[in-house]
Amino acid sequence: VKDQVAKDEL
Amino acid sequence: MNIFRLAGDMTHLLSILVLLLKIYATKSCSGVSRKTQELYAIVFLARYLDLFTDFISVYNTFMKIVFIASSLAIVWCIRVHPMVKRSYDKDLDTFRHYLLVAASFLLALFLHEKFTFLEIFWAFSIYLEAVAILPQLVLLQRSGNVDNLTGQYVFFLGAYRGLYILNWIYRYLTEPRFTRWIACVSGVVQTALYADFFYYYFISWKNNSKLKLPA
Repeated sequence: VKDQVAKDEL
Repeated sequence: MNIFRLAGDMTHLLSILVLLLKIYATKSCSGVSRKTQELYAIVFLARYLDLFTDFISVYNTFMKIVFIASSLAIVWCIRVHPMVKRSYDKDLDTFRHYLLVAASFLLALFLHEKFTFLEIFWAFSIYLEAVAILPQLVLLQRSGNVDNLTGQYVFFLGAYRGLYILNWIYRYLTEPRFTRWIACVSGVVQTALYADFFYYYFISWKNNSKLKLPA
């Protein structure tokens, strides 16, 4: 499961 | 990635290009706050520590490197380049920016998603970015007249923040698990700081006159 708080923004 | 996020990133990039163009073309940093630029360099260095630990996409990695390199290049120009350095007016740029750094770090120690090194520096960078424009806005207000490129720089930065809010609204509506309180609340605060500037920017645009901020 991908981390809910994945930092995919810059 | 949605269209708002992409447009936001592009206006962010454009703002930095406008600033570099201004400094390069005029060999001057008049009207530019060195303190704001140093805060942005700290913001990017603190936030992108995850360059070494997480891989999101080639796009993300590329943009992170561009933001770090360009912000350091701008600070270098203002501090070191002999011609640009001469145009820096430190008497106008008196905002005590270290207070913003200290307050943001303190807040990050208490308000973060996880108590880990990377997460605390990430939260710190979010809080610091929210207020990093303050020395620049204060400098513009003190000097009254704003040259075109500096005005456009701040305009694009504000547009970037506005587009990120649209991006979050879009993500909130389309992604079931999208909750991101720290980034969103800080982002709204950050965008609100531009409200005054935008007001005068649009007035000058409507009247086709030079941008002037009231003292």
